[in-house]
Amino acid sequence: CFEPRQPRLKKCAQEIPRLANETIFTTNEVEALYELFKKLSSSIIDDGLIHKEELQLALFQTPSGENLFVDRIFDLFDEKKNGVIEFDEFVHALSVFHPNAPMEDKIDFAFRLYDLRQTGFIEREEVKQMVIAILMESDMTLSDDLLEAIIDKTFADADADKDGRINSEEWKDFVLRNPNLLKNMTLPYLKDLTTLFPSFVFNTKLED
Amino acid sequence: QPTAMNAFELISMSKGLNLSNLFDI
Repeated sequence: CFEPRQPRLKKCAQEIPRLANETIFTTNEVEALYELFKKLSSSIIDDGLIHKEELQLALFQTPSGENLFVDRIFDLFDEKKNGVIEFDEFVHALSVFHPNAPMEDKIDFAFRLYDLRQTGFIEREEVKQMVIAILMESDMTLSDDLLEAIIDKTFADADADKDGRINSEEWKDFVLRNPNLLKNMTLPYLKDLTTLFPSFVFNTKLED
Repeated sequence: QPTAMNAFELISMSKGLNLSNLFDI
């Protein structure tokens, strides 16, 4: 392994092909992603790990403050649930956001994102909590009646069996009818990684 | 107009879910 200042990062010659194998990325793209990871993981604490504050900083340009959606993204990226995002977790999660990633994976990721309590269902209370969070984030206000009306309308459309919660099949049907809901599950930048982070060639140990 | 949207359209507007910002560094 290299990067002696970042001993916890196991970016070994064997790790890169392994990650390329496990994801949609080529070996050179994994190396280019490492350039992005290095920037993100050193923005506050230079330890080769992405802390929640560093994710918050990248997304909101401020390290402080709480955001429900940053928490959810962080939790889903943090596969090992050890409170930090490691390089392999970063590559695994971003693979789902690649334009060529299977639609099924994007649908599943979005479902897990919105299933706040991880019960296997997106419940009405969770949707209400998320709508309140986005209203607060955007400094918008809505009366409780309007808020309930929006949620009623959404559940009338999405909750086919009318049990007050959205299961994974209902979610799939709903997003296939409303594909714009998956728009933020695709990052076009991921198709141009080696162009965006050309400095990877100085560190490359592999040829694609 | 938020009232014309379904709840998930509103939610998906969060900056916290816009990961393209990760590349603005």
